[in-house]
Amino acid sequence: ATPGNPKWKRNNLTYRILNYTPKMRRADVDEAVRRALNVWSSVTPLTFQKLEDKEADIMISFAYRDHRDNSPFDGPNGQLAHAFQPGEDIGGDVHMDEEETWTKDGRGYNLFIVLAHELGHSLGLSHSNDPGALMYPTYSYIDPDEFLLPQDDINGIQSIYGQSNAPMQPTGPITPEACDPNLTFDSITTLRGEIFFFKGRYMLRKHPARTEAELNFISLFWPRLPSGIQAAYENIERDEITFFKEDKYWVVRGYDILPGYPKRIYHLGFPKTVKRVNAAYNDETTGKTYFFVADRYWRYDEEKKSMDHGYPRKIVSDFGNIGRVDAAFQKDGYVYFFHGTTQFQFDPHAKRIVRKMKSTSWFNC
Amino acid sequence: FPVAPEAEDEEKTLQFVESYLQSFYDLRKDHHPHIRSGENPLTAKLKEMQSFFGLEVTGKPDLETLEMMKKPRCGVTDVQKYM
Repeated sequence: ATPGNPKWKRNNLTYRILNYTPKMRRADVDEAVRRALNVWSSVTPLTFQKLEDKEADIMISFAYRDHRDNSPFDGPNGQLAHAFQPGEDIGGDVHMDEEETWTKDGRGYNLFIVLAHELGHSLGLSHSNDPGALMYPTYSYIDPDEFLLPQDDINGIQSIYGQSNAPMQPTGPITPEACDPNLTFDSITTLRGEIFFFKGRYMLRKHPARTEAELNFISLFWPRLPSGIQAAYENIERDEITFFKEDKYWVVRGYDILPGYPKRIYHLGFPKTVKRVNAAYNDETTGKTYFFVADRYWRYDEEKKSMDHGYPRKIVSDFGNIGRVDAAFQKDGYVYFFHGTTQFQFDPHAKRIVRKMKSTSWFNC
Repeated sequence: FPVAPEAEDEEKTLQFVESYLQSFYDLRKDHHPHIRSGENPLTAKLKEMQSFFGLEVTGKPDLETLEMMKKPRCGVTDVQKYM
């Protein structure tokens, strides 16, 4: 919230789009504005009515450099937009830097995401230091179709305008914290000597030479990948990562998804009864990839590009009592299995579990 | 006489850091250190920015801090006094 808690005295607000960027179709700009307003109206009693002329509470415009509000824009990149806290005249207004590449997808800057952030200011919010919050100062792309207003922003705006009138109170994603004892993972993979832990739309990146893990959105590296990655493994030899979600998988090299992906997991040889893959790791020495599904696992030969015979087998019969596997990766010869907040270190030579740790043991908590 | 590129970079970096802190952390333009007031205002503001972004608070424009400063962002200030 902003000092002095500036807020609109009414819940029924008006907005007007003063001009349009030539870089997008008018209808797409209207749609981006409508969706951005809906982000806030869906969690508060606020409503927004579009005006075609006259003075509206929130005037939205695209502007160049010095546009007479004492806050000149700086050309492409840098400052993308700004907005003013609730109040008369310029209060509540949103200014977008016309020199940015506005789009409705992942190219340039997504107009919906930046507008939704600026409208937070128009309604009285300041910046949040939660890296996953919409009101975090720096731009991060997320697929608008996957966008959910984070809990941090819901808490902020409801502290000003109260809860939504909807019978079911909306909730939002919470930003994972590396040392949260209850932290579990969707999937984990190594990547060129680092370890990437995936959770929702986030990834925690752990470099062996750094004590702290770095939190980013998955979309920072792979904007076309979905959130909620369920399994992932690195094929070190081919310098490729394979990601799984539901019955699809993607193969990436660096930032690039290889052509022809996603493919369906049945392409790998899974029976149609398998709907998703829970975890996977690639054995550096044998080149075999292990896939864990419910209480069973398959072994895939990366050379022959086919599943080995004699699979699936029961996880418990070959890996011991590790239960369902959420995530797995191999490092320095050991395999690390994650089940909820528990982590098992498995020695494939001795064929037994040699240690049990917390899921967050890699983060020096 | 030609300036050594390295020195110029440092000057440019400092200007960039100052401009960022003036835009988003309310660093006064006339922030020259006063002998008795202790910490250099720029350092203090830099620490405030590093703390806000969860970076290591060094008071120095280190690599991670500069990377964060170069990210595209909202033009509203990060400190609470915007009008």
